[in-house]
Amino acid sequence: MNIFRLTADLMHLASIFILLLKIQKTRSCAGISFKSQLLYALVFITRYIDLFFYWVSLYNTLMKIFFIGSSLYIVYLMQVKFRATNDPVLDTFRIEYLLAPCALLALVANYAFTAQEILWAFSVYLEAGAILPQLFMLQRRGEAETITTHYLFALGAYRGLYLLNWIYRYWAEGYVDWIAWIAGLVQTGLYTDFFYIYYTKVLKGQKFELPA
Amino acid sequence: DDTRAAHDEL
Repeated sequence: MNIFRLTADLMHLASIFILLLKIQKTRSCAGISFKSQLLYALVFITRYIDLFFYWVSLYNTLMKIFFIGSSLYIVYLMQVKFRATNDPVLDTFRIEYLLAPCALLALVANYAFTAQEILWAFSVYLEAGAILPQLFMLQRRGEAETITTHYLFALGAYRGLYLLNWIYRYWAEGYVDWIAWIAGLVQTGLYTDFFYIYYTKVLKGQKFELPA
Repeated sequence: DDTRAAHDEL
């Protein structure tokens, strides 16, 4: 464990708490893509299935339980409790165009042709693109509540910090993980526009609005 | 095994 990875994981945790806070405080999931949240639940389930037969540490196990549990809870909040505030009209990204290529890629680019490794690779590829429905929805709305932008910032910063962690681990331990690295680079890259607007608007006290 | 040991991250 190094400072980049710990900070990254804490940012990831923070992003989920911010999202829960947004939904509970405003009693609404307006502006949040249900499709992205559904994909994250799928990412966590397929990656952390090893929870039952692969022990890393107590930290690792507790985080896995938290991520699976909270993602399912968010899906429940959006689909059941606050369903009326969910806006499927703006949530139009075709997730099959994401799921199918990720499944294919996982079958050909993995560390071992076993169910567990294929699911792991699938989860890493899917995580890289899981934010796309959310960014697509943001684009269609043209604006976002400030708390939603804090959620997206924390979520984007998490994978960005993992990039620093990987550089550090390569240097310190000779650690190499090409699948996670390339997917992580793509994932962080998707946030570039968002980060720019977050930095130039939200951090200066303005509303998050996309240029016309 | 070695392959699995690579997945110590979240």
